[in-house]
Amino acid sequence: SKSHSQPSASRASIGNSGMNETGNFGNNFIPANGLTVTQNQVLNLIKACPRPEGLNFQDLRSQLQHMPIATIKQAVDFLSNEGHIYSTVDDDHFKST
Amino acid sequence: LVRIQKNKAAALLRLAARNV
Repeated sequence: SKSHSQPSASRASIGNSGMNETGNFGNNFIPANGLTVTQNQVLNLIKACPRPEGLNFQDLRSQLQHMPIATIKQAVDFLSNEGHIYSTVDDDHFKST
Repeated sequence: LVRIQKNKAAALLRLAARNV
């Protein structure tokens, strides 16, 4: 009801949207950088790839065999939305920002 | 190359926006 609470309300909604998204991945442990274990695993693999075109989705799948494809895709989508990674030569190749 | 640079720039902007 207070009119001056408007700016803080909009700030809060930005922060919450990120938190809700991480919650969707069903991983309750959140490390210091705000990513889930799954998201960190995917990000670290992409970071570790020395090729100029980046890591492709097939490589991610073969290196994360214990992980369902949908889970890997979710992590990739999240990291892409947050700006941690970006696609290069096509939509299946990713580099870390 | 242009596509890659554009994607990278967009990703950096998103990352920056999250860290404001």
